[in-house]
This record gives sequence, structure tokens and C-alpha cells, in this order.
Amino acid sequence: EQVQLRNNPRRQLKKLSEDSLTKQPEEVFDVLEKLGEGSYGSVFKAHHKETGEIVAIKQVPVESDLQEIIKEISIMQQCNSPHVVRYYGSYFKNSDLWIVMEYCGAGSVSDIIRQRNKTLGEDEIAAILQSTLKGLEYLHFMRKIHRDIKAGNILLNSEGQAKLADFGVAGQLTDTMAKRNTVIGTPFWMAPEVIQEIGYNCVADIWSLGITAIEMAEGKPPYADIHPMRAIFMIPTNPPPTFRNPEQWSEPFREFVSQCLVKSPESRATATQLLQHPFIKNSKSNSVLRALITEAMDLKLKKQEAQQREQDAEDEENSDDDEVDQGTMVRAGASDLGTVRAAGSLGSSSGTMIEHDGTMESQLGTMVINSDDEEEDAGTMKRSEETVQPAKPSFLEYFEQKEKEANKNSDNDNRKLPAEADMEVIRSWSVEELRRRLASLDPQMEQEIEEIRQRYQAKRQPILDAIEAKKRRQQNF
Amino acid sequence: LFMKELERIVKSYEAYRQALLTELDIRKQRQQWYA
Repeated sequence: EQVQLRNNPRRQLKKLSEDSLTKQPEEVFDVLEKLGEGSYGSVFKAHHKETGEIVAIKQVPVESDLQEIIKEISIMQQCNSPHVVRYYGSYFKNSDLWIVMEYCGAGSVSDIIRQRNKTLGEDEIAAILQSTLKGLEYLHFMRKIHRDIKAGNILLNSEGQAKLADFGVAGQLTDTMAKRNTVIGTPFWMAPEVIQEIGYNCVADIWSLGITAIEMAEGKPPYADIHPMRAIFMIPTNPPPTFRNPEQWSEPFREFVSQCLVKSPESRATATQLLQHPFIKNSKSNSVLRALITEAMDLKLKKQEAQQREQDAEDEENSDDDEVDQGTMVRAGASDLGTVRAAGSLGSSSGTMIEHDGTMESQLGTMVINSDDEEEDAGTMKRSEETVQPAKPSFLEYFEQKEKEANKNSDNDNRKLPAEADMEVIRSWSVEELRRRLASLDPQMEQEIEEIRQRYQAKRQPILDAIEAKKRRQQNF
Repeated sequence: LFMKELERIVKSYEAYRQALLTELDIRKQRQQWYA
């Protein structure tokens, strides 16, 4: 917990100012290199002129499924944790939506493994898992499920702090809907209960974390050599996967993974419990990741230089190939596995098959079976009791610290707080009432967003139709 | 305009959520204290 506070960067961009947001994005940022190509747009590294800070900008075509982008923005915006990638603001530029986010210099854990062509050691894994667990503990406290935990979605900043990224398929649990039923995620990392469609809650992320631990140790998740659709059948049927060579790994690490990979979600450990596990408790500080990050960044730079030289030589070649990233914010290579999405949704990249190490690995988009709307009707879902957190979670300490800071410089904080009268009303409510209100927030917000989306769409449509008609007329001429 | 409106909505909900969460947390801590 101490580390979390101490590692907080000295001067951090919190949010883009109102003034910045009214300007053209090019006036506010210098767009630097392209970091990657996602399933729904490109990610660039950019320099925020005012503060000198480096940010990541995701450029998404507006004709994409806006609902999903809004969801991603909304989830990031609701999060305030050093272990969740921060959202700074958005711009509309021509036909693209620019989403400005925190930049994580070292890229994703899977990028690092690939760049170094080396799997990670136990010390490194423990340090990454600790930060990731803090992010998950926070997220789960907010009753949000990430649903796509894998090395490709864990980003590291240059200080070695791990941050959860890519909330495109994340979900919110409410009190009336304590379990979700949408089959979502990336096949090899998906928990048995997610695949079985029997309803799942936050601990589904813990299963994926266990698979990610094996991925970091062995370079790929269990069943990676078989077709993902077959893996989907094997995960619920077979006993929980283990290491290929268990004797290579320490007892605490094996035990940690076995606590994540418990098939019955009721018996699976929570993020808060796992933070107390000896493998995590005894982990070294983020400094163990420094060498690894430096090496990966050097290799990336060398690769970029070599690519640049190549490009200069054969000027003609356009590097925009068919390779599809899976929504990772930093470029992921061909060996990464895609999140499964429904055809027609943002990542409708399903079906591309790639050859990797002699085995076929499917590049599937994010798979969504049963939409969340349908879940609302599922009356049989019963409320699952959240685990009682024995120790004060680290993020609460972080909040307290943040609150203190906020009180100190309250004039700098442009976030509007409910009026004192509203606070009085809130204080008068019972715990049940507070929970009920909290649970109804997201559906209310989604409804409001949908209403304004429809309103704007109604305004936009005649203009678009007119443009289209004009274009057609010009073509006819 | 759409993004502005969107941001306004999300911001106000976020502030409200934070207030509810803080209040819930205070109640929880108080309960633990008395327990």
C-alpha cells in the first residue's frame, strides 16, 4: 500500500482542462509515433504541449459502434486508481473520435515477452501480479468486471507499475443483477462459468488472472496449441490447468495459481484475499521490473530503427497489412490472441487465422453471446454475496490520501461534487437505500446516454443524408 | 457537442457514484469499528 502511494508520479496530468478540450487536438498535442493498430482504430503516442506529458491517443472512427466506445470511456472515467489506465478526455476530429489516455511506456506484458523473446521470472511475475491484483481489487469493489484479463491487457509504465487496460468488454454488476451471463473474453483465458453461461461475477477475472500467470511464466496460456473453439469445450470439462513443468516453479507460485484456477467460482479466492497470499505478500518492489523494461524498450527502439531503415530503403512498401490487433493499446504482434467479439460489433475481426509456431491460433474478435440487455430480463439470477474484506483495501488508503490532497487544492479540482444539500440527503439514507441507488446508477446513465445519442443522431442524420445526396449528384455529373 | 454532453452526464454520475461509495464506506468502517 505504501509503495502505491510513494510511486505516485510527481506531476501527473489529471484531466484535460475545459480550455484544452475546446481547442483542436493538434493545438493541444503533438502526435508522435504510432503505437499500434487496434481492432477499432489506431493508438498514437502524443506529447501534451501544456504539461510536457506523454499521453496515448486512441483514434476511433465515429462510424464504429459508439455504444461500446462510450462504455469503455465511461468505465475508465469512473475509475480513479493508479492501477487502472487513466482517461483524460476526448475530441472529435473529422470522422474520428480521439480518446486521450494515460501512456504506459513499457507497453503490454505480452509485448514485453515478445520483444525479449523470453518469458518472465517469478520475481517479475509476482510484482506484476501484485499491481494487477490491486487494480482488480479496486475494479471489483466498484462491482465492475474487466472480462478480458490477459498479458496483452496489462500495461506497464516505465516505473514498472502495472495498469489494467482495454475496458471495451468490461461489465458492471448491479444489486439486482449480481451475475452476468454474456460470454465474453478471449477463449483461453475465459473462466469455466463464463463459457457455461451459468452466470458469473467478479471472480471470473481471477480465473483469467491465473491463466495470465501461466502465460507470463510459459509464454502462452494453457491449450494455446489447440484450436480456441476446442479449448472452449475443454475448459469447463477438464480439471483446472496447471504448469507444463510444475517442478520448475516454487511452491508459493504454484499454490497462488491453483487458488486462481478453482473451477467453482464460490470457492475461488478474491483479489483482496490473493493480495494476502505469500507469493504476492513477499513479492519484491517494482524495481525488479526495471531491467526487463529497459531491455524491452531498447529492443523496441532498435527494431523501430531497423524498420525505419528498411522502410527508407524500400520506400514503396506500405506496412498497413492485414495483421489485426486485439484491442490492446500497444501494438501486439501476430502471436497475440484476440478477444472474442460478436460479428458486427467493434472487433469484428473474427475468423482470421494465423500460423504461429506451427500451430493454428485463431484471431478471434471479442466474443459476446447474450447481450447485457438480455441479462436484465434474467429473473432467476440470484444475488451473490460479496466477500467481506478482512483488511482495509489498499485503494481505500489511496482514496483517503487522494481526498486529503483534493481538500488541499480544491480549486484545482474541476470535478463537480453533489451539493451539500444532496450530501445531507445521502447521509440520511439507509445502507440498503445507498446500495439500491448505487446499483441503479449505471442503467440510468446508460439510458440517459442512449437518449442523447439518439437525439444527436436524429440531428445528424438529415445532414448526413444531405451530404450523401450531394455526393451522389456530383457523381452523376 | 455530443462529447461535451456525454462528458457532462458521465461526470455528474461519477460524482454521485463517488458520494454514494464514500458514504457506504463510512458506514462500513463505522460498523466494523462498533463490531
